[in-house]
Amino acid sequence: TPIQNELAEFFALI
Amino acid sequence: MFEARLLKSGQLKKILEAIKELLKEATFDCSDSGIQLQAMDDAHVSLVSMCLKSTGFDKFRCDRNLSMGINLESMVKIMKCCSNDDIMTIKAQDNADTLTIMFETKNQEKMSDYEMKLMNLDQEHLGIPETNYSCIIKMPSSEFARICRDLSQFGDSLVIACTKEGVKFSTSGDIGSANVKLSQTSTFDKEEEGVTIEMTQAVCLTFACRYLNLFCKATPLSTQVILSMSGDVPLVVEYQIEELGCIRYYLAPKIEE
Repeated sequence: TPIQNELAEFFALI
Repeated sequence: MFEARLLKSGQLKKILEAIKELLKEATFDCSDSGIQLQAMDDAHVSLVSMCLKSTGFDKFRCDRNLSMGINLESMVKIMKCCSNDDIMTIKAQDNADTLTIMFETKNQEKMSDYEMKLMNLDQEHLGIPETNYSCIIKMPSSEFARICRDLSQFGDSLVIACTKEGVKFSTSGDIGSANVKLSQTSTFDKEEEGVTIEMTQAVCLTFACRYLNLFCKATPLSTQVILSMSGDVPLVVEYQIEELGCIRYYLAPKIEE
């Protein structure tokens, strides 16, 4: 089963 | 002083319906260009980005930039008190801790006003880079909602595979598997009824059905939905709100272990 990523893996927190 | 007048309060009702299950509370950032909102769901898997242009309002005044922390459940309660075609005005003083929402019927025979407490919310903004997406799919929003609803019966994850031939939605689970393929529409009477694909590279990504179904709560806002995808980056699901702005949802893909 694929695992769910969080958005912060792709976009930086500012 | 902030004041915005909207001729159809039903538009804001639909916007709240489109975000209230993903977000309990959100900050509405008001400036003279309009109202913006950016917030992640509790699990930090998806993000809602909304932009309402000042020009889309009947009247719009914002003397100083204002960030209003709003409990969306409370606002939904207030919006239930109006009819879709009531005229609404939202108003706040600079540095206010309350927001006033007023409704008037078209004939002005009924006027009501509600005051809602504002909240101080911690803002966690994400910098979303400009991306040239490999695939941009435009399709009827009702068709996308139908596919997400139908296929989520079979599994928790939806695979979206886009090639130049078309777009394929697939899922599988305990009872079996399901596939829906859509080809680009060759002829259509109205643009919003067609499926169009702009593609520079084929993309195949996996997403959680639960979130896609929550994004589909925005279907009443727009006849079309735009899906933007590139390899290994979040999906963008965009609904344009006629004359007023748009709602974009970002969803992190699932990745094989």
